[in-house]
Amino acid sequence: IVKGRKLDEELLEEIEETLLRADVGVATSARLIDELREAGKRGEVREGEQVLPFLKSHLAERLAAGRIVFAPEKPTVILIVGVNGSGKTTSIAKLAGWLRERGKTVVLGAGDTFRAAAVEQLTIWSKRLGIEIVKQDTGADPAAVAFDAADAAVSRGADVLIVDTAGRLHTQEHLMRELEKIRRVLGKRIPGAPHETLLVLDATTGQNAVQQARRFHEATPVTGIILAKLDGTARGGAVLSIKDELDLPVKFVGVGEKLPDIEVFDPVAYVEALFS
Amino acid sequence: SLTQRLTGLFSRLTGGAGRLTEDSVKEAVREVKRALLEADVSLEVARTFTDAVKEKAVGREGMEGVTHAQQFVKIVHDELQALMGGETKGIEFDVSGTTVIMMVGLQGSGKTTTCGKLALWLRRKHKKSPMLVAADIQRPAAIEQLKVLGKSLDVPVHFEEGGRPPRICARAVEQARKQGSDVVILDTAGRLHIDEPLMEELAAVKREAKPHLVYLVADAMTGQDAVKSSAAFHERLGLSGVILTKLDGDARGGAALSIRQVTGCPVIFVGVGEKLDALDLFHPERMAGRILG
Ligand SMILES: Nc1nc2c(ncn2[C@@H]2O[C@H](COP(=O)(O)OP(=O)(O)OP(=O)(O)O)[C@@H](O)[C@H]2O)c(=O)[nH]1
Ligand SMILES: Nc1nc2c(ncn2[C@@H]2O[C@H](COP(=O)(O)OP(=O)(O)OP(=O)(O)O)[C@@H](O)[C@H]2O)c(=O)[nH]1
Ligand SMILES: [Mg+2]
Ligand SMILES: [Mg+2]
Repeated sequence: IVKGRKLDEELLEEIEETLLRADVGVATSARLIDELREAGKRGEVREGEQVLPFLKSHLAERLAAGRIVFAPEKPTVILIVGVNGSGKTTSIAKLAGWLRERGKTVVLGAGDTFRAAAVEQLTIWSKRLGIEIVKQDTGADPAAVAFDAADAAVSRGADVLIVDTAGRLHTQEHLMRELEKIRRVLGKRIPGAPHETLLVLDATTGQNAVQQARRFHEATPVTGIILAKLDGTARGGAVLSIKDELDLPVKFVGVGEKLPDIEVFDPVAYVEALFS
Repeated sequence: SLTQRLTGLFSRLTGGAGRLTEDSVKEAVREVKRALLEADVSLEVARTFTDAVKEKAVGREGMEGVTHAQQFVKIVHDELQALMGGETKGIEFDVSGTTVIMMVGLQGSGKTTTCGKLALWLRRKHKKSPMLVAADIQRPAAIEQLKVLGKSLDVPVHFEEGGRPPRICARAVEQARKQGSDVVILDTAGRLHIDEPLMEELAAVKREAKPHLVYLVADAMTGQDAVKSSAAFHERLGLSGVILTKLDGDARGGAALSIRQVTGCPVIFVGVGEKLDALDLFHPERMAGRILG
């Protein structure tokens, strides 16, 4: 779209539209366009041909990927949180598979004790993976399950414990407090836990993703994002605002419903896809 | 809020006198477009909408006792409400026989839960004897999830050990007719609108089970993608209506306007919680207010 064109307002508008369509949001898109316009004025970008490479590298830098940070002493505890239906349970299965491929022993904690057949869903995944799951019946206290899971992970000498939680809207105060309680209980049993708290965001979500990140980050300091359902047509552009405002990096992306469909976040590939 | 921003804008531009001028409307429309985009209304729909508003607003005679901003906001509100469609009356039934309702949508939008909610609604409001059909055979424990919901409502659930969704649904409808269930609700697996084999599977379910109603179950927090996915489902299946879920959150819900504009389909119900009684009729004026913020 940029061959032989100069960096003019028409081109800037086209680029802004691309960003808006990717759910980057009004304010963040406008700021990026301003930065591009300034770069043009400084002579950093002259020809249309320089625009996309400049913007892509600019964006990729901003989106610097995060990686899982393992605890100095095992088990590393990973808490998975997010709103209803975002892809938490499926992402946990994929992440467990990914860790196991890297030689880690993984235990799962079935911390969603609320939704119909949630424990059954994660149990099926644990069987497919051949890994242990700690669970109680639906209706049990999720903090109690978290505690049991932490206990089991320690006594089994597991490398990683991944704890599933029920989907919850960040507007539900009592459920956000429940999340704080789960986190405290994990920390009581294993000092420093949870070492990672990953927020699973649905790539089809619009600007509400930013609010989700803010509120979940307040309840349980989030250390990274799993951007799920990136195999669809949505681009999850809200992650740019989230990185700008909260400095939360995307660590993984979900690209399908099967076990292998998880990838470490690659900012360059992500930005390429934004503009393809 | 948008109203406050517009008030500031108009008092700065016009001092409140005379007609709504082209210049003041142009700037005001830019504010509205921004508000719509922030509310996740699709770019195209925001443009079409603001063009329509501009046309209605320019040259309008100032009204007695009403500021320009108030007048303009009213034009915007009325236009938005008109677009969202009139009050919905829920589901209309043809009195004879078995009504088949097919629920479709992207992954995780709330289909299975909404199937349960709809069964309860139909029993309570329409004295129906619903049957739930577990046609998602791929998601781990999807059948179990629907069975748990059915059990809690004392609603029968048709499920099969093997077989594919189209035949499962066709058999379920036959079974419903035999056992006197007068509404059959088909729970299908979530899928991407760009997954050709799975979209064809849905078309096959439609051919075999012959639903009277096809509802798109869409997440209220969906962003710009709402246009693409809903258009694809509509093109493939012909939607009867939309159910917008998770409206108990704080997403502005601009997807409602985008989906309405792009498919022409009305939003019939809204999901407002995880419990099975958390289903309301859609109220266009409330949605308009929510989108505009
Ligand atoms: N296409 C695609 N589908 C996904 C992806 N991740 C999850 N899903 C699907 O999204 C749906 C919801 O996934 P879950 O893992 O149940 O989501 P959840 O966040 O645990 O849901 P709740 O526990 O009910 O809040 C399922 O149909 C998954 O198969 C992904 O990366 N791509
Ligand atoms: N807060 C809230 N949660 C909802 C609503 N509707 C559904 N949910 C929740 O959203 C999550 C996903 O719901 P499901 O019914 O499993 O979604 P689905 O579309 O069947 O998912 P797939 O079959 O995997 O595509 C669950 O945690 C539900 O409890 C709603 O209106 N409000
Ligand atoms: Mg789950
Ligand atoms: Mg389902």
